[in-house]
Amino acid sequence: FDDPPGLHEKTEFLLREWVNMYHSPAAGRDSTKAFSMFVGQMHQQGILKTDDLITRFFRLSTEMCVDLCYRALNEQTHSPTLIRAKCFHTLDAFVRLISLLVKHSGDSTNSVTKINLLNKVLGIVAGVLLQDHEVRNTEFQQLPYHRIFIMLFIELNAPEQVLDGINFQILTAFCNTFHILRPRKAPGFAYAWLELISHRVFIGRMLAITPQQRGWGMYAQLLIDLIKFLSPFLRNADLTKAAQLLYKGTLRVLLVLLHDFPEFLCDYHYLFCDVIPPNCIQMRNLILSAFPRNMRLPDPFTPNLKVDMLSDITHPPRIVTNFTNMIQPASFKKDLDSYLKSRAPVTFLSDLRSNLQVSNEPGTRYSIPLINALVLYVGTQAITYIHSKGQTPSMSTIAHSSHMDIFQNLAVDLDTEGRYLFLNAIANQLRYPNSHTHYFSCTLLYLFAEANTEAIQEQITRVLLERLIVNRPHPWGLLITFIELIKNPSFNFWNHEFVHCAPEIHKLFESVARSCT
Amino acid sequence: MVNDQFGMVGLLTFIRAAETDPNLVALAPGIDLTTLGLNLNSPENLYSTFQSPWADSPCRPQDIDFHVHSEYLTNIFIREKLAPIKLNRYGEDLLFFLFYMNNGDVLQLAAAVELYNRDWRYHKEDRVWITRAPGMDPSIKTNSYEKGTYYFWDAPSWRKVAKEFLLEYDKLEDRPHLPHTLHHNPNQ
Amino acid sequence: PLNKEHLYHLAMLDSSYHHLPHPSDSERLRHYLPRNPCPTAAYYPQL
Repeated sequence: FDDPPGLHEKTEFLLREWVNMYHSPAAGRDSTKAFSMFVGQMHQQGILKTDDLITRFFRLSTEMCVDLCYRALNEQTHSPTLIRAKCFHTLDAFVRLISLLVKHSGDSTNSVTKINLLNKVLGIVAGVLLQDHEVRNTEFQQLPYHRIFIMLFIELNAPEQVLDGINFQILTAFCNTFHILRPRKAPGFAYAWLELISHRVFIGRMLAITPQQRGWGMYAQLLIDLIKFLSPFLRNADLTKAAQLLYKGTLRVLLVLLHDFPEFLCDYHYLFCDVIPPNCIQMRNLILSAFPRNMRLPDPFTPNLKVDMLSDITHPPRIVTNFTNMIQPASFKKDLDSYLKSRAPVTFLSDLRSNLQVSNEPGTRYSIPLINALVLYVGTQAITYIHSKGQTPSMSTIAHSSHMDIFQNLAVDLDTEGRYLFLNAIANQLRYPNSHTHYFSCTLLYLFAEANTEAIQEQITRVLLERLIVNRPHPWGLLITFIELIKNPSFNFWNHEFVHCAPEIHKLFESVARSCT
Repeated sequence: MVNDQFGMVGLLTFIRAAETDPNLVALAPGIDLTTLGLNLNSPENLYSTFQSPWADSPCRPQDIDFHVHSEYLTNIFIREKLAPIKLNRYGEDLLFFLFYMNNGDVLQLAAAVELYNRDWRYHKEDRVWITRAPGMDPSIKTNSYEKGTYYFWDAPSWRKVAKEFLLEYDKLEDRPHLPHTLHHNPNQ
Repeated sequence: PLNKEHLYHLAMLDSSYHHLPHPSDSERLRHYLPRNPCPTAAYYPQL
């Protein structure tokens, strides 16, 4: 609003001027000669006089670049390659101008002005995108914005001295922008958005080059944004072609992370399990299958594998998320701690189910993050308690404790949906050899053995089986738990009616049993 | 037994539904993740050649922008001074290079056409280029096959290798053709 | 059931599905040897 009279014309003149200078042979190395002349023109036109004018100049320029792209995209006669060449001819010049202004704003040591200008410009481009997305609706096109973001990111991550000191702030600026433009805010930009966050330079910077893994938390947040967008469609299991493509693209990116950065998936699996719908089994298995690269997993099918003798089995996995905070309200957490400590108040157990139910979450009556956090919290407290007695988790040492009271109460008292989610929360801890995998594997088998109804045993079997029948990968902890369940006669597994409820199911068990023996 | 979606019957119902509803497949049995074009056994990291979430092959080397001095880049003005690309002026070695390095691109096809013009033939089954060894007539020749000594282009060792071979004519690719509607490229 | 917002998301996703970004959109313009994607025989080397 209220653009000063003549600013639009001035901006158009300057932008056209810059594009010509950028492409001229006299532009010089990295357009530096053209830039120093052009800054003079910007001064002359008074564009750099105030912060407000600079902001308006960038908004108008962005809108002009975008309009040019829409005109080119609407030229039916041109081939996609020609359209792109026309759009990129202007967009790449505009990106170069932005990156030069960012690099040369303030003196070379003043990183604050540089980062402030970058945040401003990224915010302006994001603002133009969101408005365009809202106005044009299904006519929205991602092309100009995708090009601006990726080429600006690549330019500002070039190995240049002026950038070395501000790499992390540059990364943070882009992550903030991509979070603002997350698929739930701009669904028409979702494909370009996933291209951007999975680009080799972006992944390299976020997960490999930035020291002390400082980019990991931000990257996890972006993946959570993506999974939250896909979640309603995955939960309904009814994926349109468009959603299937985005889902498949997500699996490709997760596979790259599983192969190159398994520790990243190990650290953040807790957060991902909170947002992945329970029926999205393969994606969850993929994340749970990650294990540290320096670890060698024993073959789960090794006959008479002594899990409790493995060196890694006593080490707790790294936890980088504060899952305890998820246990709300504070009064519930207080009663929980009190019960764990002294099995009082006794009402804690009978109130448990209502505390876990929510009404505002579409598609489920329970708070999955709360159930996941509760299970993890009680389990980690139990492991600490068992170790404090100089013992290690086993079918006997985990029994008869306030921790197991809670788990057995949940197994008995919850309805089938609640119990399914509770058992999933336990199965989500069955990963690579570590103390959590060990404890929760024993817990699941203990709940099976001590179950007072066959429904509990059936649901434990269902939770394990559905994770085994999907395509690979399968987490190591899941395999060793299931193998123990079907091989150890004390569980009397094969005599249950649900094992023979249908030919496919019986065949599945037999094929898994065969691969176990 | 549990008679809702949270027991064994629920799982069975979903499995059976997935057998008939293609939209469910992505979730029920899941996808064979080895078919997504990623070499999961690669000793190298995958992200540095990751092409795109929708691409089922990694980047070709020439697709990866590497930061080089701007003088190394072909500036739009230098471009006009460079000789146009004419495959019929290039040696076999370069033609094979263009063929193997440009999968899914018109250059691969153009190189195939030029190799065909030089009496190389692409064996569709063995996926190699083959040509007659000069002066070596086939020892057996019928109207469906012949036997003799031929030159193969051996890509791994990147040289011509002579070999005895039984050549079935129907396994050779016919003359390849460039697409009519070439994506005209203003820069080319 | 999907709510109104989810259905809007799907509609926008479906429309952008028809103009996906191309890998070359993330690469510098190639003035001399630009990509010219075209269908090649399945038996040609793909990698």
